[in-house]
Amino acid sequence: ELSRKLDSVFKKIKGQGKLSEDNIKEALRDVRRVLLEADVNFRVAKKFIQAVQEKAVGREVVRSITPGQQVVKIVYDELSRLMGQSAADLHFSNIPPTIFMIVGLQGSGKTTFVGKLAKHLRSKGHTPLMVAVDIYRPAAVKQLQTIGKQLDISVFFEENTNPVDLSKKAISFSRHNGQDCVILDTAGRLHIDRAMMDELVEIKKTVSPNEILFVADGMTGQDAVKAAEEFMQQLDFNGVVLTKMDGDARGGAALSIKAVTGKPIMFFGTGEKFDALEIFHPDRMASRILG
Amino acid sequence: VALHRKIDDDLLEEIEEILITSDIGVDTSLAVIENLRRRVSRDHLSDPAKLKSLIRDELKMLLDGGQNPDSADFFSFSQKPYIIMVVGVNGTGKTTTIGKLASLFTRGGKKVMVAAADTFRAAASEQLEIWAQRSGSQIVQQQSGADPAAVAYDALDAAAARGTDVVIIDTAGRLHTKVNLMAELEKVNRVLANKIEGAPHETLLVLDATVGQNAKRQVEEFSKAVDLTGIVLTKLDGTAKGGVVIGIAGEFNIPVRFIGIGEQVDDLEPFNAGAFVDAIFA
Ligand SMILES: Nc1nc2c(ncn2[C@@H]2O[C@H](COP(=O)(O)OP(=O)(O)OP(=O)(O)O)[C@@H](O)[C@H]2O)c(=O)[nH]1
Ligand SMILES: Nc1nc2c(ncn2[C@@H]2O[C@H](COP(=O)(O)OP(=O)(O)OP(=O)(O)O)[C@@H](O)[C@H]2O)c(=O)[nH]1
Ligand SMILES: [Mg+2]
Ligand SMILES: [Mg+2]
Repeated sequence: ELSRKLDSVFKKIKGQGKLSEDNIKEALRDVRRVLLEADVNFRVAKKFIQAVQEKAVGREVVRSITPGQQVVKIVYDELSRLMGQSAADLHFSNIPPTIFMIVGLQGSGKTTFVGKLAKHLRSKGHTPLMVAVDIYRPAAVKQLQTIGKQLDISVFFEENTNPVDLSKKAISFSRHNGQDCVILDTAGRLHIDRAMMDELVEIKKTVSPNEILFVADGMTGQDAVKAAEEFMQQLDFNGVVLTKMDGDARGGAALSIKAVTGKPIMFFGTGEKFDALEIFHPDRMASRILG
Repeated sequence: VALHRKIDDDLLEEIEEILITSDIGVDTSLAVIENLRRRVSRDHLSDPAKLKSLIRDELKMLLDGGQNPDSADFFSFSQKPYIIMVVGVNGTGKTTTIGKLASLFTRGGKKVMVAAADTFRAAASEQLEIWAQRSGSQIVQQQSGADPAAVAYDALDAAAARGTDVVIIDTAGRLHTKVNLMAELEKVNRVLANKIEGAPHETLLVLDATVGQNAKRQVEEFSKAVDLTGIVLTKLDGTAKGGVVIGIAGEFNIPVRFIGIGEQVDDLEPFNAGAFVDAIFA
């Protein structure tokens, strides 16, 4: 793994007391390759390597570990630091309902996450209402209604209503029916689809969500930053959910998204069942990216 | 890649960034850059525009390597019914692609049947039902939780009875790392093969253009479970370039057959390597 790879690089540099710019350069080239193969964005990886280089150069070589292990430790610490200190908490409204708005690209796992979030909130003593705001995808409403039946959690939907009005009606429905959390399941959309992005801005303006969560597929490659940046620009979302992390994708998208948006990764989706939701662990993510 | 620049390390780094950010992958990108460096010194190249066309040609060649000539025409076949199975990880666009593909066939005068063999995910068969209506195809479905292989088997029976030309089987999204789900897929494949010799005649792996290097793992594992005959690359109407297919073409020899460029029934196009590579440098 990474530290063994770096050790072979450092074997060529014998008896040096300090980590110098030269002996680190080649090691960092290897680290950069590891990050890129893990799907970390090209520019994010470049900035990251520069930051590690600054931290590593001039450091005394610690006697008990090899220079390779030392560089890995610096990389690992910098990665964990970047990923965020610990899981961020959800923000609840003082006056119910707390409104969650779930957004992201097509197929990223939003609808499934809505079910997971609803189940999670109920286990914390809340009364969630899921709202089927995707009026476009064939059987999307049916999908959420089916999930509602499976979980025994209410789903709000009204025919012949646009997503903005639907969201508004769902909130007044929750006030009359005692649900203290409203979760809006929006349609997947491209960040470059002007009209669809405007729709999200409109929903946000109309109902003022307490939490907007950007749901991204954990196996996304270099493109992760483009969508994240645009959703950030348009919606200033509060947090990120990374799905399908039960696969073997290294998940470099996590670092890329965190680096360009600064927003915390709140949850991991780790399966198709509705209990497959994990709180984000920055250090676990760092080890995964480094392979 | 600006005009009137000399070919130097900065330019090569710029090209490396274009390649890597297109998800072409580190190994393939480095190999392409290395070949480029050699050509530049060997032929004393000084025109940056020439560089770009050299890379284009090399990438196109890598891709064409994956398209073997006898898989040339997807729409010419003699088997009846012609069986197409669609597989891939979760959310890549399998069901939507089937709707589009079915429509291509029905517009070409073929009788199409789709099989709702995703019996797991909420409203999966309802979703396929709508695509069946949109594309003018018949649908075979069973209750949620039914055995996917049983649905596929039923579809073949129904197709024989109705003189169907094409059967397209929708399977549940599944991560290639899930041993039991891959075994389930193998079973569906086996049931089809035992029922009709040579079936499924096509097995398409649907890849999301936003996927990163994990695509290689997906191709690896799905290839072990089934005999992949083609790839469909979806969501190319987004900003992702889908460069992963370049390395995959070279390594696995599986041709990219179609690209998905939207969510409507007409948003499916035959794959064109030249256009695909041009888009990387757009
Ligand atoms: N293995 C795994 N599959 C997941 C996870 N989250 C979602 N899925 C699956 O991914 C597929 C897509 O999930 P959806 O919830 O429909 O995605 P979506 O973002 O709502 O899709 P659109 O509404 O079409 O944009 C389904 O097959 C889900 O079961 C996860 O954490 N792990
Ligand atoms: N923009 C765009 N969206 C697409 C394309 N193909 C599919 N989609 C969307 O991607 C989402 C997922 O599509 P599905 O067809 O449900 O994907 P799937 O692979 O069948 O999903 P599972 O069965 O849950 O694994 C839907 O919102 C589709 O409309 C495409 O080419 N472009
Ligand atoms: Mg959805
Ligand atoms: Mg499907």
